[in-house]
Amino acid sequence: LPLQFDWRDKNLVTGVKNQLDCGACWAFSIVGAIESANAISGNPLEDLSVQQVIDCSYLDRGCNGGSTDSALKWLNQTHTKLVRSSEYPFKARTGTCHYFPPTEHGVSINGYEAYDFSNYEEEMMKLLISVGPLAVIVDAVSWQDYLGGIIQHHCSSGHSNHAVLVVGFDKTGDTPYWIVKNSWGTSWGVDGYVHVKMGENVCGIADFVTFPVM
Amino acid sequence: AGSLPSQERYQVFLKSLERHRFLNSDARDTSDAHYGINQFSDLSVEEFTNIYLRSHPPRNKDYYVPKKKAFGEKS
Repeated sequence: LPLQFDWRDKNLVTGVKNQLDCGACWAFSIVGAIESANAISGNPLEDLSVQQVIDCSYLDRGCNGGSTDSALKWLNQTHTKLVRSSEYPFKARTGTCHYFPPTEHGVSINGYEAYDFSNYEEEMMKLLISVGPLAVIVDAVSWQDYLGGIIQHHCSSGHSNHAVLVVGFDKTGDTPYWIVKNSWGTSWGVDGYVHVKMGENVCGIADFVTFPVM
Repeated sequence: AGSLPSQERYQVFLKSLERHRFLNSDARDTSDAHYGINQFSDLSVEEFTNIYLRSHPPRNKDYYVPKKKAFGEKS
């Protein structure tokens, strides 16, 4: 395994988004994973519609919350094509689901997988390199005040409450860390990203790991 | 509408400063996380949690399985 890996270096991660006052981190996390997986499959990297997932994933509660797992389940069951973000823009509130005809351009998934890597972060590294960015659910209570650096304390496993996207890792320094894309805008954290220590399941980062199969 | 009066909001902000001091007290080297004023500093922990921490793990944890195959062996 390399000491350092980042899907952004290959230009396969879209820009950081801002969920504003809408509690749909779960949708941003999953859409981010699909955007990257679609680009890794050889298609152009493009922003897909988070609002479509918020409005249409009937297993979730839009801006009032949801789960990465159920969003993937909905996408897989319904074979819904995610359209471009420009066609179905983000409005920061739950709305009525817009239907698009099957002929419309869009990105669908062929399945998904979900893992508990809480004792297997080395395997999580292999998976990240093998399939693309991974959607995870973490404990992010202390992230309210985060400015930068590597989170090592004040973050527990077993209290998962926020969905984000792991896009890489860095083991070249004294403290190895995961590189995590958040959806709170670029002014938060390290240009919208947060670094979380690897190897001790800090923030429960390895507890609920999902990714789409394209 | 419904937001706290400015004096109460200021008290929430002061509590944030206390929280930052506590969180930063465990920093042991320069790589450690640092905490301070950002766009969420005028929100109480409860408000922040209610707005931004709205994802939950699946109810049926049995769905998730531990490592069963070596992913590095995939093509």
